[in-house]
Amino acid sequence: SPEEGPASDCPSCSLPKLQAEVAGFDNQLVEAVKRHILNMLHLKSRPNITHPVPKAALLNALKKLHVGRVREDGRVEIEDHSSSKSALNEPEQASEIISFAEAGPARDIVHFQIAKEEDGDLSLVDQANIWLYLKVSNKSNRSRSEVTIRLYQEGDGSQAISQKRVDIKRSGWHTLPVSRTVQATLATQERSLLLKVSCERCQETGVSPVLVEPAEKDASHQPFLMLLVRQSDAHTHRIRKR
Amino acid sequence: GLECDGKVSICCRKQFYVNFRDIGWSDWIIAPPGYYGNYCEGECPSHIAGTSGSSLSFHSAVINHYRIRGYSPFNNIKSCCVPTKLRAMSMLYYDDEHNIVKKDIQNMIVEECGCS
Repeated sequence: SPEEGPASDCPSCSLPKLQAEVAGFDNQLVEAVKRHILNMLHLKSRPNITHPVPKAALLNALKKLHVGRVREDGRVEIEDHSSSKSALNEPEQASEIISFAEAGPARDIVHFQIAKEEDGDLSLVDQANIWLYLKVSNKSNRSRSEVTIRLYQEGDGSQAISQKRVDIKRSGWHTLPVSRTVQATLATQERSLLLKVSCERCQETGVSPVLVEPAEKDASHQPFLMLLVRQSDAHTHRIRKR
Repeated sequence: GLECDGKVSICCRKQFYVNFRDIGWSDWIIAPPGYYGNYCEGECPSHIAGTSGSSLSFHSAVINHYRIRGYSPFNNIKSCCVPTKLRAMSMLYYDDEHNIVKKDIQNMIVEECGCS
């Protein structure tokens, strides 16, 4: 209050009076909370969700996140496998992003649009992996099949950016590391990644990588890119601690 | 730190929970279901400056020491009810490209308030 003089220097000291006098104070607080959350997430406005990710794909990808359950208060519960108890962890300054593949210009090409951040704080990639589901056909009469999966960056020569030889007995998920490529992609304006998936000996062994299914009949097996990024100062701090 | 209960006028923490479903944000925020937008309010008479809250900085303790002894310019500085302990929060949400993002945000929730 101005009459009380110096107390007005401190906005929070006059809050009780405001609360009693100003109608719609709660609405103003809610608006302030909304702005605060958007600021902290480096978003200009709330994302517009036009086509939600299929629930099966979402649940499957969430299982593979490096975190446990996010509790109601924002703390994260991590399973401690040694004692089969869960512990509460104070989160570090880090982000994990799951980017689902979209159809590329050809059937064997998948497209990932990695999150755009204006301040460019997604600059340090700790880890980036493509998760690919390899399906074994029922008709396949072999007990196990050895195939080689290769990823090529579209329009960037003939050298594979990642490859893995897989000994397959049954259908399942496989990861291919792509940290260096994703790091380079994050440095670009578009942050768009086109990957060609090739599989050596897949056809003859009855194995096929599940790519983007337009009919969403196999949505839970949709490929995705998972990346763990850190802000640069947090990253250097972490290295020093180790 | 003190919790505001409507009876005290001294610096305290006011709890304020916003459920994302109530504000129509549950379509893009996957977890948690809401946010504790706690804030600080109340008066800070000079005799309690730098005493409330468990995590007041060494800096404010030194300033308070000078203020009590009447040294200029510290004797004219007014104390303010501010967050003295904050904690991080993790959020899981969809971004504009429909990617799922899990972000850890430091200093997101006010845990304690005190007079600066």
